Amino acid sequence: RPRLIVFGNEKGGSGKSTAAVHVAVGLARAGKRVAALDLDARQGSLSRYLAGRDQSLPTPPTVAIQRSALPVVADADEEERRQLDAAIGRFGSYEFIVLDTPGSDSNLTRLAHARADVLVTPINDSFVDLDLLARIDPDTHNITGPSLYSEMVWEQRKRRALSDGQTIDWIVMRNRMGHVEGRNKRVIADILAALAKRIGFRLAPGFGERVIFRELFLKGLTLLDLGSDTGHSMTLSHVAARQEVRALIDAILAAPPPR
Amino acid sequence: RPRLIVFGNEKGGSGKSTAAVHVAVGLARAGKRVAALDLDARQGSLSRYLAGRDQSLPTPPTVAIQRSALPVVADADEEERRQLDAAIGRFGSYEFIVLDTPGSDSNLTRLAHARADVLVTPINDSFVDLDLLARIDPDTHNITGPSLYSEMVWEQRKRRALSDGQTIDWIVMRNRMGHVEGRNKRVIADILAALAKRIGFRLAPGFGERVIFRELFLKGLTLLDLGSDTGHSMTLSHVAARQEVRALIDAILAAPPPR
Ligand SMILES: Nc1ncnc2c1ncn2[C@@H]1O[C@H](COP(=O)(O)OP(=O)(O)OP(=O)(O)O)[C@@H](O)[C@H]1O
Ligand SMILES: Nc1ncnc2c1ncn2[C@@H]1O[C@H](COP(=O)(O)OP(=O)(O)OP(=O)(O)O)[C@@H](O)[C@H]1O
Ligand SMILES: [Mg+2]
Ligand SMILES: [Mg+2]
Repeated sequence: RPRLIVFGNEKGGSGKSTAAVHVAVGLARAGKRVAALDLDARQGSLSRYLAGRDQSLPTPPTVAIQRSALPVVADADEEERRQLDAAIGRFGSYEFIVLDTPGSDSNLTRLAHARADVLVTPINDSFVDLDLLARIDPDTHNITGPSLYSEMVWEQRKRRALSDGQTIDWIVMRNRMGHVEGRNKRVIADILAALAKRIGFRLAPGFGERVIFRELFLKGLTLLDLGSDTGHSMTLSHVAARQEVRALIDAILAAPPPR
Repeated sequence: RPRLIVFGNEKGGSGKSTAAVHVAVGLARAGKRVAALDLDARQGSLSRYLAGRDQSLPTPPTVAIQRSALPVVADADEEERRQLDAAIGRFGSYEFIVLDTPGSDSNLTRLAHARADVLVTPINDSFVDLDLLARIDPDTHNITGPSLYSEMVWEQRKRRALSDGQTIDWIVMRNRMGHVEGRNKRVIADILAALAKRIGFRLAPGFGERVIFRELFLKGLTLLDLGSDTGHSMTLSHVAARQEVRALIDAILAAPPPR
């Protein structure tokens, strides 16, 4: 059955859709049978990014899961669950399904997390973003406890273990990293390394802050579609960005180290 | 009655909470009677940023508005509306109330927008962020129509005009601007200038990408609290950041030009 790769982080703008699009396109370009589900249908960043894509390029089929408008919450949640599982079922013969989730707590967000084989969480190099992952002591920078998002992930991990005994391979990747070394960057790196052991995720190579990750949105292109053969010029930043995407995909495809 | 300053953008991570905190603290430090309402209580970036604050520093009283857990959507919406208006009423003698909203469509988000005297929308220099404000032609970069978020703002503007004849002063500010001039930055600037006339907002000076806007979060400090008198050293970036916050506050306090 397909390997489900969920891009999740309750923190808005951490880079879920950006990472999801580049991984989905990267897998398609590598000849994998991959589909994409957009669980943030209203904003639709993933759907709209891929909708603009030239038909001749390798492109994952993409389905948006609409939020239910039913007036009673329990009914709406159930309708969404059925739609999500139906969409997953449609791609039963695929190797991978990439799921992009909204930057807020919602029924669809939680359902996706519970179904993840691999959960990829991008995070900005920021104490503001970190605050959703863990509570940090202002003076010692020690981890004083988990926070909302890690608690939600743990709850979905439990739910998954109870339902089919499977584990969720949780990967955290830094996104929009500054290109200048500085105290903030080092502090965040140290905290994430400690957090990985404590919360149970592994760190994957992340993305630097690069305009190429966002300037091709309107054309439905990613930097992976560019290259000397396509007539686009390659800058050092493009080459670096390409390596970042490949390193992330390699990390996702690698089995997690034994616990 | 207090002037309500709402920080809104359905796009996650555009900088609402960051701008809200710096404007709220800036107004408090300028001696204004200002309170802050956090409508993103689950994530709580605004509340948690200000909660860490030293009591001796000028600090706006801050109230978080909880989301309703009532099982029927219409009842939950009504409970949230009552809680929001009660909180606004509590600060009836204040000069300003700053409202931070979630990066997603929700009842509280829409209620806040309808009550705004000034709506401040931060946006990243990104076609991905722009996509929620307007649909853009990939080749000509012409504006082909409004998008979800601008439609929501217009709907709340209509609602407000019908209820008390008031208008909403809508300000858009670029956030996390790169420090290198480049084609993407120029293109976005041109589109925003055209969009301002077409959609009916004015552009305010924005914030550059600066670590100082996020590295003081754990200590509850903002760059406005630093200075030679406080013993902290001031870098060029701090001075520039300080000017950016003051320019934004000046723009917010300025009456919009007659339409
Ligand atoms: N590595 C990067 N370099 C440059 N810009 C980036 C990078 N990653 C993301 N961005 C930009 O940052 C913003 C947020 O990214 P994105 O929309 O992917 O985040 P998200 O987590 O999906 O947000 P949401 O919570 O709204 O779904 C967008 O404007 C995007 O173009
Ligand atoms: N001007 C800036 N310079 C550097 N970092 C910034 C700047 N503005 C925001 N950030 C960082 O970008 C991230 C998103 O900012 P913020 O949380 O304020 O956005 P938001 O719109 O409130 O997000 P959400 O939709 O989740 O509520 C945070 O990690 C924040 O610290
Ligand atoms: Mg997204
Ligand atoms: Mg926020």
